[in-house]
Amino acid sequence: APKGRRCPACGLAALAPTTHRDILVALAKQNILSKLRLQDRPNITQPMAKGTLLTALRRMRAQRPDATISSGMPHAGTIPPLHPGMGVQEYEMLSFAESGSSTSHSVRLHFRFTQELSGSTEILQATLYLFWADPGPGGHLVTIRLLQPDPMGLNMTVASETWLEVHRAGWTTLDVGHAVQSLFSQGSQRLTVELDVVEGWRSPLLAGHGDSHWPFVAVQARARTPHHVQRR
Amino acid sequence: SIDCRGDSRMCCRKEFFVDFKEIGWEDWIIQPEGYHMNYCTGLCPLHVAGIPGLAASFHTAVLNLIKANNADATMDSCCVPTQRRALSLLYYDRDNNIVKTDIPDMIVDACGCT
Repeated sequence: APKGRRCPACGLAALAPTTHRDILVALAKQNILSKLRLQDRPNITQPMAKGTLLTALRRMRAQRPDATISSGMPHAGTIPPLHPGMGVQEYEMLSFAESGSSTSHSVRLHFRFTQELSGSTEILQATLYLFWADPGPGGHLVTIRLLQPDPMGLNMTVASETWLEVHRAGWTTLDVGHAVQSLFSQGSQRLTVELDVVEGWRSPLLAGHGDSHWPFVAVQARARTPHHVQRR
Repeated sequence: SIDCRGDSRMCCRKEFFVDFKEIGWEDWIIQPEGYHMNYCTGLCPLHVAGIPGLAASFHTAVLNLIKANNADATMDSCCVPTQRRALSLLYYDRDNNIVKTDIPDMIVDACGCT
């Protein structure tokens, strides 16, 4: 502070307590929203069921050996921190499937990623989680296609195709890092997963195990930082 | 670092908690329940200037020399955060996805005079 002037923070002390509090709360709101790159608070129309959220968090944590999650909802201060290097902001995101068109042997799942993250973040890891119902004796072969909108945004193109043999009920994971990175670098937000299954077999969305087995994509990302040039 | 108490007017850390329920944000911020928006306040006479923890450092020696030789310094000292940590948030974004992030430097843990 220039000589004879008060430090910027000293001004707060002179305010009436209620005004003081209102200013601090407004500052806190503004600070959090700007750091999350949000212009306004999100309006939540369909909050996720607690069971679905907990299952997804547990599955995601199970992939990381250093992390744990409690049996109830995590309490304040118990969220394990991420591992930001050199002050870079990191994100973990869970995107739950929206069901699309389906037939007796095919189902489409749509995953929509947040606009604030696309384009300005680097994808470190992205994993698709699917829960399969019991396939019965012998197992079933499933074809999984990742579809992305073409550059014009009119048609869908196949980004990758893979086959999976399901022998028992449970969760399976699939690395979708390249597809999500490609999606983000195009500024696109929507990833479509097409599953071809044996006719009559219950697809992941129709598994009948309730919301806690809803398909999701877990993404780990970090904010892109501009390259620095140092002069000595 | 000193936490503010009673009638102390010297540089200290004031605790301030913003409860997300009170401001109507509990529907989109899943965890934590609030934000410890601590801040620094109080006076910093020139003789106490110097960041805590640098007592025997070269920097302190230089600062003391400047103070000794330049009583009419052109700058005053300010009470500022000297130690901060990240705020971990688990929240819903605009597309109903669930995001977890650590916002760096959001919580003031210690204050000191510049």
